[in-house]
Amino acid sequence: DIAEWVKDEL
Amino acid sequence: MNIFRLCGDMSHLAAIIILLLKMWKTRSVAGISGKSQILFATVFTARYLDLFTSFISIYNTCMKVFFIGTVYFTIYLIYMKFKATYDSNHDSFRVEFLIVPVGGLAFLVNHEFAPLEIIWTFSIYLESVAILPQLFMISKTGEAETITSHYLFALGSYRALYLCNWIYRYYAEGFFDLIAVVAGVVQTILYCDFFYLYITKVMKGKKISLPA
Repeated sequence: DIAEWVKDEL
Repeated sequence: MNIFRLCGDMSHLAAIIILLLKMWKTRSVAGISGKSQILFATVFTARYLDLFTSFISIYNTCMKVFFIGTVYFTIYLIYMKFKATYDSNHDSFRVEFLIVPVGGLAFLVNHEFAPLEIIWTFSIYLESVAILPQLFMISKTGEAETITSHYLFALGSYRALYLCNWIYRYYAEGFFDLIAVVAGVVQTILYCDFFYLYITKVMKGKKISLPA
């Protein structure tokens, strides 16, 4: 779900 | 984080601050495309869905809040506070011609057919063409205020610096995101003719006037 969906760039 | 990405984010920050200063100081939104700002608001809203759920860093969260906050404030200035100075006749780009194809492409070409990933991909594709209404408006009015030229130069430079960031990250971390890179290349290419005008004219103190 959204918690591990990570995009570290703006 | 690397120097290219930091400079890119600072350039993006500078662009937004230049735009707000132009509007606030001149109390006018003349020459600014409200449609492009609406597209940018859509981009940020679609991209920063994880704003409240995943914490990456103070910097990341602050920048996201700043970008979202200022783009909606810009829309407020254009369509409400300084509405009288908004040139809607020249801001006539048909944004549906951007949103529909970009939305379709996000469904077809993405890293994972999952809601969040598709929405993120949509924001990446949309950002690459979000400046078109603004460039179209300048080509229709035939000229751009110098401060608007600085805004566009900073905004165009941000994604060009991100391209450098992705080159660096590929060699330093093996990180590579084809979708972001291709969209970033398209986005930067769209600014090229403007970059040429900016460097040959604005840097010499002249105004940008396109052959209308």
